[in-house]
Amino acid sequence: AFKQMEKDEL
Amino acid sequence: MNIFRLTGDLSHLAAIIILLLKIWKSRSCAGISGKSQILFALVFTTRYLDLFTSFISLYNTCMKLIYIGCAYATVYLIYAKFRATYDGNHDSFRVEFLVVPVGGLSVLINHDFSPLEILWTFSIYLESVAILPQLFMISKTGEAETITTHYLFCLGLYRALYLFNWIWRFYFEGFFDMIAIVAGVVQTVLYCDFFYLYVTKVLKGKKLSLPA
Repeated sequence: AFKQMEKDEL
Repeated sequence: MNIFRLTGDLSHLAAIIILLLKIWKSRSCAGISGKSQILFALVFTTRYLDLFTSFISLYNTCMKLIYIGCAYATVYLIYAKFRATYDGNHDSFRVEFLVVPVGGLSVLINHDFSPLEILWTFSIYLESVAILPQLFMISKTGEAETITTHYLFCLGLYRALYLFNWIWRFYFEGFFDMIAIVAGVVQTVLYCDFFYLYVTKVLKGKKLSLPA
């Protein structure tokens, strides 16, 4: 599975 | 926040503002692909739906609102205010060939099968290819105004800087997001040919024109 980044990017 | 992320965001902002100012000052959207701008407005709309669900920072919220606002302002200028100057005949890229596969891919490959997550994934995939109508238009007309090339350079630089940001975050924060990274690499690669022309022609004071 893919590890997900926090959605703090634009 | 690291230096690559910040300069990436600022480069993105610069691109958006350069394009708006170019259209506003010249009272013309000649040479600009309205289709690419609609795709970017769609990208921001589907990605920033989390404005309604989560607060990350004042910086994050402000930038999202600016990006969305500018994207729709650009579309308005092209399709309404300066519609007479819009070069629709040369803006002939078939966007359904992008939107449909990207939509399918975002349903198939995502982090979580939920509406917001699928729309976020859709926006990431779509952004990676949204510039193609613009690049297609330039290849069709064989030239681009210098200010348009500055816009494209800033827009390409932004995702390239994000790649360095992701390398940074992987090493120092343990973060990585395969969807964003793969799409970001694709997006950056699409600009490589243009970067080459920008450095070898535009930066040496020549207009960007392609051999016939």
